[in-house]
Amino acid sequence: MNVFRLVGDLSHLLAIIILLLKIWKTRSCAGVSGKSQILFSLVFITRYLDLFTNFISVYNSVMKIIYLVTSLGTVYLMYFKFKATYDSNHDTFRIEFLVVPVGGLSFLVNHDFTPLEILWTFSIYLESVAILPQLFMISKTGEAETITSHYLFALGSYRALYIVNWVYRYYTEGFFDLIAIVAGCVQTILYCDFFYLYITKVLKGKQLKLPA
Amino acid sequence: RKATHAKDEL
Repeated sequence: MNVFRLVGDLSHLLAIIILLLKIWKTRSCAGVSGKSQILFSLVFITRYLDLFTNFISVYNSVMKIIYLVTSLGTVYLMYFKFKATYDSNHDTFRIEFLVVPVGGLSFLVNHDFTPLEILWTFSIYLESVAILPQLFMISKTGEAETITSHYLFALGSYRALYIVNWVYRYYTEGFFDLIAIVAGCVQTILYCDFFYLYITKVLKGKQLKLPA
Repeated sequence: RKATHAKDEL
């Protein structure tokens, strides 16, 4: 555990909490992609199956449980409790276009051809593209609420910090996991355009609106 | 250096 990894994990947690609080306080999930949230839940479920088979540390297990519960909670709020506020006609990304190729790729490129390993690989690949329905939704409506952009910034920062963590681990421990690194880089690159808008607009007190 | 597995990460 190094500081980049820790801050990355906390940034990830902060993102999830920002989103949950936004939905809870405003009693509305307008502008949030339910499809991205379903994909993130699927990511956590398939990745953390080792919660019962492979104990790493109390920190690791507790964080896994928190991520699982909070992401499932977000899906519950969106599809049940506040379903009436869910913007489904703007959330039209076809998730099978992500899930099917990612599923195929995880069978082809993995560390080990075993069920748990393939599911872990699937979750790593899926996470890298799971934000696309949300970004697609913002590009359709042309804007995002400021709180939603804070959520996206925290979520994007998490994987960017993990990249720094991997560079650090490579030099200090000789550690590298090519699958995680390549997927993590793809994931971070997808946020670059958003990061630019966030820094040039949201941080200057303006709302995130895409140029027409 | 051989690739290692990032299973200790979240």
